[in-house]
Amino acid sequence: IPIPLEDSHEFTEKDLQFAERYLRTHYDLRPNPAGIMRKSGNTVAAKLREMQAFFGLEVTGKLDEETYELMQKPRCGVPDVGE
Amino acid sequence: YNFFPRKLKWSKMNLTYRIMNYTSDLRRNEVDRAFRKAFKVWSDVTPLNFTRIRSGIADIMISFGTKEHGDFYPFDGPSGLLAHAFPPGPDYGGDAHFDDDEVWSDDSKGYNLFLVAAHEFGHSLGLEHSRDPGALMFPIYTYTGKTGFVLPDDDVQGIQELYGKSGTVYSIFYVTITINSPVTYFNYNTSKILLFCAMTRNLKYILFFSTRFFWRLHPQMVEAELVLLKSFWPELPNKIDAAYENPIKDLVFMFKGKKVWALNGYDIVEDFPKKIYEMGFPKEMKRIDAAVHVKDTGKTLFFTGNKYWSYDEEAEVMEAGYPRLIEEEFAGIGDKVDAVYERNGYLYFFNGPLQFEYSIWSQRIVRVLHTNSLFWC
Repeated sequence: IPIPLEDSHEFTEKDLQFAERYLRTHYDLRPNPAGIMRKSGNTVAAKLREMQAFFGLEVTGKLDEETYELMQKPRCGVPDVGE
Repeated sequence: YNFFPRKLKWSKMNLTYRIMNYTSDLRRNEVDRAFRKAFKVWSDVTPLNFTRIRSGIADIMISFGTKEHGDFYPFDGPSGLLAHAFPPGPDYGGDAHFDDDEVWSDDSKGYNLFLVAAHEFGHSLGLEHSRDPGALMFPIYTYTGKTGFVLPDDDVQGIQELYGKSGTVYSIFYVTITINSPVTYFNYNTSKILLFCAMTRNLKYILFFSTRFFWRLHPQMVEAELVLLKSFWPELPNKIDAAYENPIKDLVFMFKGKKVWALNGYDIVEDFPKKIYEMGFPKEMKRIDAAVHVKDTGKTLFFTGNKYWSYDEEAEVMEAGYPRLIEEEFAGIGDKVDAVYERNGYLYFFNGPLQFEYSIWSQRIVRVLHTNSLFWC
């Protein structure tokens, strides 16, 4: 899934996959079958915004260094939001 | 604090838990204790009760697993996801799973099992993640240090919104000083005082005994309230030598001469009084001067004459290598103890007119006070 990036930091493919998995696990990001428009609420940017708001980070909807760093921290597997 | 959608919660106060398997990182009794303490974090502030069962289906089934472990929410190897739990409900509801690719510990090394379990059991009871970085229910692991854990207010408010506040259940923590002078003219300065702290869930009393009476003092009260001992415990003798509470078993032990009584709230436990030698003391020992339970170590220290003993409450045995000389271990407090109590990592030794504040952590006296400073004299 294309992830909006803050251009101040170089993320590897592996980083992006980790970020996507994080948003799936904790922010209910659902996969988007190819070719079907996604409801705005379920875009990666929206989920990033949700996570940034939850942790009190600057809400940009883009993956930046601070957000990625927080994703690295050991944590509980229960989602932060969503069903 | 947040709740799960539809504010999922248990419809009963008495819940069961079962430990299905163990991590090889800790001894079994360390895992048992970590989970027991983790449940007590929540039962201390609500009417909830947790009972361990060892067979069948419990409300909260606890297990260690790695990667895909049967619930289609796989763990991810070392670090990253540490554990997860399901909100209240049938089947998986309430269950808590711990990633056994982590290194679990009962201190700051690896991940502290008690802390992670207390967090996961918050989910088991219906709390979702909190946005408060200081809350136990904040999703990121933070080691909060060795000294006594206190449930942050955000979590207390959340869980009490689901289950209400706890009832007036007493739990008691003791100091032991014995009065030698008659009650009628109690003189703080010279006489020895028998104290114990009674703690209701949200009130904290200090109770102190004399020969036939005890005084009840609330921290915000100036005057102590005098109560006849036998009005609480008719079977107990007057003039008690020593007493302490075992918070793990929720029992209070009282000593007089060669006998010991066990109290559960206001009831005396069956088969008591027993002889103190059944605890491991020599048969010729006549009495115990003072006793104190140290929560963090799970040991109870008994002082008699110029010596002291250490009793392992978990294993229910007297520790090897005792008795030891008081002066050797607690240099500076004198060679006898009238009374002692523990609070927030400090032991307060009373010897005659003086009170010694001893830091368990740094193992030295940090302050000397007057015995009667407890009464703001």
